[in-house]
Amino acid sequence: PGLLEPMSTLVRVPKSANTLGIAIEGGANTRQPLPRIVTIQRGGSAHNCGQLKVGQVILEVNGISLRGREHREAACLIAEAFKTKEKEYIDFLITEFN
Amino acid sequence: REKRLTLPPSEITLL
Repeated sequence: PGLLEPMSTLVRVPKSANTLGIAIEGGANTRQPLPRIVTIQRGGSAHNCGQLKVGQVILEVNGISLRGREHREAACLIAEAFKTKEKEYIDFLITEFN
Repeated sequence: REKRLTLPPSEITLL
């Protein structure tokens, strides 16, 4: 269903640095129901990738929907996706619209 | 709408 989201984009972020380098806010049961990128740190994998921007909302991580997940659970999923050695990248499904 | 306004702000996590 994620790919049917209007105006969503798949962004593949290679693990090119020791950190992912994004800050997120939001999650289920908050004013921002899906995690939104609030910071991108220079020199992190996300910054190096060049395709993620502040304000974008993350719909899915490696095909896993973040809908209905509370902030900590969403943050854990992203952290695990970065930590796992199974993949050299993380796929984010993002949208510009809140 | 009104219901949304009652929801708390989220914490921020650096990843």
